[in-house]
Amino acid sequence: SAELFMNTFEKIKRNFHSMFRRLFGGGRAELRLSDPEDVLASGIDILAQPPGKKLENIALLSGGERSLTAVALLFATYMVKPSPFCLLDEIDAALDENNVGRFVSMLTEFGRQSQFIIITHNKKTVASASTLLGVTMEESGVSKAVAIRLDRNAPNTE
Amino acid sequence: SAELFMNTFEKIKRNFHSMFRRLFGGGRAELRLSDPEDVLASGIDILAQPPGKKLENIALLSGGERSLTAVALLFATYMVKPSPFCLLDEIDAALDENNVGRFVSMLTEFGRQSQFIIITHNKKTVASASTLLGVTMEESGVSKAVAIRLDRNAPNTE
Amino acid sequence: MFLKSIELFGFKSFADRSRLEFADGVSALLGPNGCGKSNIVDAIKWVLGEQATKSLRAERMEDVIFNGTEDRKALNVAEVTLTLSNDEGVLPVDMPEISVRRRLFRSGDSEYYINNTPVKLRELRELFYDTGIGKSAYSIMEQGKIDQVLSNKPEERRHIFEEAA
Amino acid sequence: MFLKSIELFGFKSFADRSRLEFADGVSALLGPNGCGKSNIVDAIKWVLGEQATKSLRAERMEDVIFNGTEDRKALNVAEVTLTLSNDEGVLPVDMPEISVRRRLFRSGDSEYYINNTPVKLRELRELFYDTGIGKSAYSIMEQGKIDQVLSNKPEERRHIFEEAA
Ligand SMILES: Nc1ncnc2c1ncn2[C@@H]1O[C@H](COP(=O)(O)OP(=O)(O)OP(=O)(O)O)[C@@H](O)[C@H]1O
Ligand SMILES: Nc1ncnc2c1ncn2[C@@H]1O[C@H](COP(=O)(O)OP(=O)(O)OP(=O)(O)O)[C@@H](O)[C@H]1O
Ligand SMILES: [Mg+2]
Ligand SMILES: [Mg+2]
Repeated sequence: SAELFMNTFEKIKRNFHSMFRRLFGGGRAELRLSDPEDVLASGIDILAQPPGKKLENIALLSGGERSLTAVALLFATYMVKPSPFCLLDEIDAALDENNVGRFVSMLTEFGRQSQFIIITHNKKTVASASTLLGVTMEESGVSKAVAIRLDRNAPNTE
Repeated sequence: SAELFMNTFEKIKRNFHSMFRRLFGGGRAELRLSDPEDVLASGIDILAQPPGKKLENIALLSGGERSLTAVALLFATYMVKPSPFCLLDEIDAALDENNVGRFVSMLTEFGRQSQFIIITHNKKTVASASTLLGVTMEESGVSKAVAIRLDRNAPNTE
Repeated sequence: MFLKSIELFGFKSFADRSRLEFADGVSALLGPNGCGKSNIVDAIKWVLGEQATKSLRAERMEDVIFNGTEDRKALNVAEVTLTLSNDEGVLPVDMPEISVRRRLFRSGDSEYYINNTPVKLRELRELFYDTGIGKSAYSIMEQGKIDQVLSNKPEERRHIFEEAA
Repeated sequence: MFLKSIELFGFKSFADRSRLEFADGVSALLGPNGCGKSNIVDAIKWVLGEQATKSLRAERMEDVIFNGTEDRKALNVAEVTLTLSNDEGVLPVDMPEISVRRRLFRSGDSEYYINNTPVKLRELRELFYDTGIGKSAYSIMEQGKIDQVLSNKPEERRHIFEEAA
């Protein structure tokens, strides 16, 4: 129904704005119906404004800014309807170290209430996880799940 | 002409195989005409086999393997027709540290004869460059080119 | 916690029977390029009933069966078993723990199980119908796809919101 | 070395006149997310004659003019000047150093210069026609586009090979 959809839409929209501000340290983000006259079929547009910048077409945002904006929308939707688990494959690839830190603190917070499995090559992300799962290919072409000994003081955690 | 095209094609194909073997430490890679009967219009297919694995559809390769394979093709083409400069924007994003090392040693070798500008967040790639160029945004939304003081022993090069 | 463990045997690069134990909170899955991490994501999608081969980075469904290496022959069956905790009553089954299994034979035959009872694919998929699991709800974010969240058409984005409603 | 320096003024996030000196060999360009690195790639493509706005991550060409911040007004003109070394005789001009400049006014007017002499866009683009510079020869690899090298249609890949022939 139109009412249920608008209800959900408004919630995600509010969350999106606050998640964005947390991840970017300011700025604002909006969700808008492409066609407000047609609630039951309208598409949804995204507008994002990193702190200090001007609101503009998200195509002009940088690779890292786009990733962070997508992460904000992901968590915003999650707050409204948390899925039983969440599987994230290398979504931190475009983030600089600073933004990985912001992403990781948000992920840690959500991790207190839900199950997240994140595939990553980033050391900061790995260090923030409460559990580490490893996969190797000692024999070419044959995958093997391995236990990872947690030596968090070692220089090489790969 | 068909002859010129086939000549170029064969050269790139040979280079692709040897660049691939260098980047992967083995294995093989091929370029094939989709339609060998029609040299003047045929498309070009890519086949890649990381060491120890079986030759298969490149869609099954991992994100990092695909990046490395694309890098092999890039350098293979470059050897045949070097462009006056080469601009690479974060092509190392999907590579693990080991593969960044292999990529970087190949990049350094090519850099002895040509001009490469690589945008990267990866510390290994940064450390391998002979020149560092910096951009910052001290004032929100306003870019500024900055000189980077080379303190290669500092823990934070970001 | 929802995912308790996964066992893969003959699925893509998992030629040997392999088991991963999941935990609550945030787990980081790591390993070198090409070692099989994203294959585990494909395995989870597959055992939950994914039928779109492109979504599994395959051309034909047969591509998910271990196809051999220089030293090993191809296998003839792919099998994935996912064990789920149902303490929250998320699943419409009256049990605290549920396992789902999917098998594909190179002959083309398929088998599906819920708690070791043979079922049809449709029943397997319906088990998860109302849980919010599945690509459209952002609960599984594939490698390289994070940018599509923004580059999606406004109409496609709507579907995701409808799922959340 | 080919690229000697670039000067940007009013192009995208470069509100203040900024100059980068290039070097031979491998240069790493670094900075935080969103600081303007890929904008420099766009600037190089643009000053070499790029007309496809999508390829510059813009909807209209006007989008490349600095459009203001919370504290700064938008500017009315974008300008990029690229200085190139021609020791190798790569360019069809009998000079050791060449500068190309492009300007776009918010009014829609455009100006193009080769060594400070006004030229048409076509002349600017023809200067680089035979040099192997340009997107089809893999010489400029945009962010996020490395995977397309492999996912390209076989026919598109052919064009790149034809360029190299
Ligand atoms: N049917 C199959 N049989 C054998 N090997 C397969 C099969 N399907 C895929 N593979 C192999 O799985 C590997 C890819 O694994 P995967 O995508 O999980 O890597 P990954 O760990 O995610 O790596 P990255 O960090 O680069 O993303 C490829 O090398 C591919 O050859
Ligand atoms: N016309 C314009 N006026 C002002 N700012 C602009 C304009 N066009 C783009 N920008 C800004 O430029 C920024 C993007 O810069 P760019 O893509 O170069 O970042 P980057 O350094 O490559 O970052 P990343 O490491 O995340 O890829 C965006 O924040 C965008 O707001
Ligand atoms: Mg992967
Ligand atoms: Mg960028």
